[in-house]
Amino acid sequence: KRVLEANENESERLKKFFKEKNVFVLNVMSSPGSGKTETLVKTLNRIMPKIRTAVIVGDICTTNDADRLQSTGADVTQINTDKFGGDCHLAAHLIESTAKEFDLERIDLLIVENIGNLVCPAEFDIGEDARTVVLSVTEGEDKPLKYPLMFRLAHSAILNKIDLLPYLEFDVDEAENNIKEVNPNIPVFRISATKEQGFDPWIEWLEKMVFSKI
Amino acid sequence: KRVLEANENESERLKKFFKEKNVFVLNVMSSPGSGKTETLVKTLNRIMPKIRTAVIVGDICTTNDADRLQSTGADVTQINTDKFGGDCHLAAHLIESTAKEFDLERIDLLIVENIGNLVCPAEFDIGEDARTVVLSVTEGEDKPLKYPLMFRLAHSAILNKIDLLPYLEFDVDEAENNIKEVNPNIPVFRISATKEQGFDPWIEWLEKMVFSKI
Ligand SMILES: Nc1nc2c(ncn2[C@@H]2O[C@H](COP(=O)(O)OP(=O)(O)OP(=O)(O)O)[C@@H](O)[C@H]2O)c(=O)[nH]1
Ligand SMILES: Nc1nc2c(ncn2[C@@H]2O[C@H](COP(=O)(O)OP(=O)(O)OP(=O)(O)O)[C@@H](O)[C@H]2O)c(=O)[nH]1
Ligand SMILES: [Mg+2]
Ligand SMILES: [Mg+2]
Repeated sequence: KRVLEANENESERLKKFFKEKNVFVLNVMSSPGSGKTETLVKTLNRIMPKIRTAVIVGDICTTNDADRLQSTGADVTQINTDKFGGDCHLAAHLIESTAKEFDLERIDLLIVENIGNLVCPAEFDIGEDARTVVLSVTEGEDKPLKYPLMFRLAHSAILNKIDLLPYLEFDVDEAENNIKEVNPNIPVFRISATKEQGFDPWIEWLEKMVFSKI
Repeated sequence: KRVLEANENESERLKKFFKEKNVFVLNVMSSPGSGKTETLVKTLNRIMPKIRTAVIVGDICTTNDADRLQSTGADVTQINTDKFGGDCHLAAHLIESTAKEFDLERIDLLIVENIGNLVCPAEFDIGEDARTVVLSVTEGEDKPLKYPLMFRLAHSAILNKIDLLPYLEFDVDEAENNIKEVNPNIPVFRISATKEQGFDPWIEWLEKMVFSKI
């Protein structure tokens, strides 16, 4: 409880800092392997250089995601939590120290790819302006009901891997209804990150969010 | 740290209890939606009534999994952690009180389906004799390297959803090599839970494990 409270205070301070620096912060979360990195690679290739973007990616181990994200030309920093004991989420103090390594005067958007986990990251604010949760169509329609906090605190949801729908018994409308049950007002974007399908409304939403702040 | 230590002590005590009762305990873990429940439904249909089996399934919310598992005729109890604040893992004290609700004199095997999470459940022993981790071929080959503790502490691994391989760029050998890098000696079973393919070696391993104890 004390940890959550301390994090909340740091997150409030961090929000003020990002407001001063005129940086929009997006926290991207999902289960392991839902396609956060793939989605972000394709997103970065579309929004840059118009939106100057930096990325912080958190994992317990490896720099695999940072390596993939760096191919876009964006400024990317990898956080590995195994050196801290293998934390299952990113926290405000960590984002603060890492973000200050970027030249934030020259950044419009900071994207944080959180650790693959549908539980713990939802409980830790990191000074973000918005949160996007990614659900893969391979994970099952009931995930929003089984992990409600994650979906309740999101500002948008992405249903990824729609290219696999012909081979699954997945009911996309049911999944979207489950999201709406937990969080009625957020947009839900149906995409395939690998096939780069469905990106236009998602990019449109992201750009609108960024330019409404910076 | 104190929480982990207290759990470790309870787990040791619980292990002795299950030894007295002659019950084999299997802890099944994975990312959300990898197919634990589907795999267990098909597994239960095969091993019962020869192996008298009870199931404890943990989720933050819903009884969806217990409902599905109950269709097999097994004795199933659902734990919901949202009443405790939404824990991201099951703990020994919770398994102890729940397991005692079963008539353990008439049970050979207790299967625990843990909460969908590749991080936290690995850190909490629950008195089990063995752990099986399920990785879906849709999640990506590098998950064993990105979440090594989970794979390092497993006694077997299941690669699920092989029916989707024709539509993915997933390298099964690479995934298996990554598992072997983290944990060289465990068997890896390639299955499709929905199509019920590849189950024989998995069932064989499970039965051998159970009968070597009880
Ligand atoms: N078929 C299909 N596969 C996809 C899609 N998006 C991602 N994948 C695959 O899913 C796997 C995981 O993708 P990642 O982008 O690494 O997922 P992630 O959410 O970043 O994973 P973590 O950061 O480890 O939690 C990889 O094998 C991707 O190629 C998609 O739209 N369709
Ligand atoms: N194509 C395919 N889909 C599968 C397979 N196994 C499970 N699924 C689907 O994957 C989704 C999730 O399956 P579950 O069995 O609920 O997964 P789980 O690991 O128990 O999920 P949680 O308990 O919520 O973490 C469902 O839509 C299943 O139908 C498989 O072998 N092939
Ligand atoms: Mg990633
Ligand atoms: Mg399940």
